[in-house]
Amino acid sequence: DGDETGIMDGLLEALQSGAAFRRK
Amino acid sequence: KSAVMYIQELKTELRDTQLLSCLESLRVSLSNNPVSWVQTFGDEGLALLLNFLRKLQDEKDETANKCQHEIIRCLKAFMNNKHGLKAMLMSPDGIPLLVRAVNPRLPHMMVDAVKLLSAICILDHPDNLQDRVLEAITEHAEEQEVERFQSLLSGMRKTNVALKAGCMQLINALISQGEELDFRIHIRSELMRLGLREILKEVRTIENEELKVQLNVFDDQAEDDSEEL
Repeated sequence: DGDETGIMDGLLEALQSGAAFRRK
Repeated sequence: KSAVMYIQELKTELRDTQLLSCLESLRVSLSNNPVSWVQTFGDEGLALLLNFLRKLQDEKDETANKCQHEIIRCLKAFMNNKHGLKAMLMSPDGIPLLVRAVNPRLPHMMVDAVKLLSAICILDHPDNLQDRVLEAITEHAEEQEVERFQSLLSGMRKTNVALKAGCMQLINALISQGEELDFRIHIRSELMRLGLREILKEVRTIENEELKVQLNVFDDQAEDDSEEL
């Protein structure tokens, strides 16, 4: 939904855990 | 306090501790209110925050430093939803001012700044945001007449482990988003030539989970690229 919050929290978590860097 | 009240307050000539307490309270409001509240704060509120940040970055006293850091925290809360994130990315000053906050003299603020920039790099967005971040890093370094990755490498040399991990995270974000193999190899070798090779020897001995994750990502990506080459 358009009012979703926590976008930055999610990105920061994915970066910290390394999940953001897993090759698609 | 309503978002409009904060906007009015930020329009007055707030100084030092007054500004700091306004920003601390704003950060709590941006974090805890519904998205509609952040939307009302909107472009106008963001522009005021960025103006304060620009002015404070030229000051050197302790309260100005605290205010700068508080603005970076406010920006994080502001960007935690798609309206705020969009407003930040639309602002021509958003990314360049975050890049200026990558300041090794203020390590605690720098940790937050490198993390926000890393997050911007990996966002799924029609514009190539990683390019915009790298461009802002390059332009800022040109103004300062230093190598473009000097701040990141200075951050890696600090004793603050969270800062080391944050810097590695931004390095990984910049490299991983490069579509061309040549580009990724170029960035990596530029960093190594500027001293990352020696820094990593020391950093690899540190027992810290967050740092290890980033070092593994860095090594894995380098290995994949080397195979591809």
